[in-house]
Amino acid sequence: VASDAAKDEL
Amino acid sequence: MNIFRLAGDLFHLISIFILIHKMTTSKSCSGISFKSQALYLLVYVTRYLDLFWTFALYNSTMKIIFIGSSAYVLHLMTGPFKPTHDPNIDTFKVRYLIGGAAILALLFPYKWTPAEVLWTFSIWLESVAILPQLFMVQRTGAAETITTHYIFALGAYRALYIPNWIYRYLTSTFWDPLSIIAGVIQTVLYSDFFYIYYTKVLQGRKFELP
Repeated sequence: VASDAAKDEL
Repeated sequence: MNIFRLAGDLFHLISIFILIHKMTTSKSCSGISFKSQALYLLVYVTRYLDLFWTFALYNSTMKIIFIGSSAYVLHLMTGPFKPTHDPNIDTFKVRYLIGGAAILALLFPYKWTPAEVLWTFSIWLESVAILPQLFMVQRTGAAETITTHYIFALGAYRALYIPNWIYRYLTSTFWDPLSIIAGVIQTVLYSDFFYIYYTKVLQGRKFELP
């Protein structure tokens, strides 16, 4: 899921 | 982690420091939009729910700082410095921003789970959370230099995330359309402000709208 990668951002 | 993201996060920290410094040294929150600050707290609380189930030293620390400092700013604005806040010039209709972000989050989350919908909501809401602040500056036609530094640092934070996303795309094919579209919108909203900031404030002149 794309958002999983984005979750390591703030 | 890359240099762009690290610089972006540092600008975010700097913006919060400038804001709290301005308020505590001048004992005033004049020129600061309470509505924008309240939206930011809502953004952080809805986005960082994963504090409860994921831990990473850097991210978790920053998340706690962002939530804590945001709550502290709201405390200052509603408590000690309340008399210096003028609600009559802070009149942006935030219900449309919250409503719009909520609709987009319900329609296009990556997954229909409460945490994912709230995360998506926070991404859209953050992209427009500065509007009450910019609206306030526009209404008064001028801003204190320190307030412009605050808005600049906050804008620089998301602007620096754009080269971060390009870097991540090139090095690990990271691609998150939601974050990227909302992040670009957010940066575009600052562009007018950036222009006036560069042409006036950095040349030592007062921030006044033409």
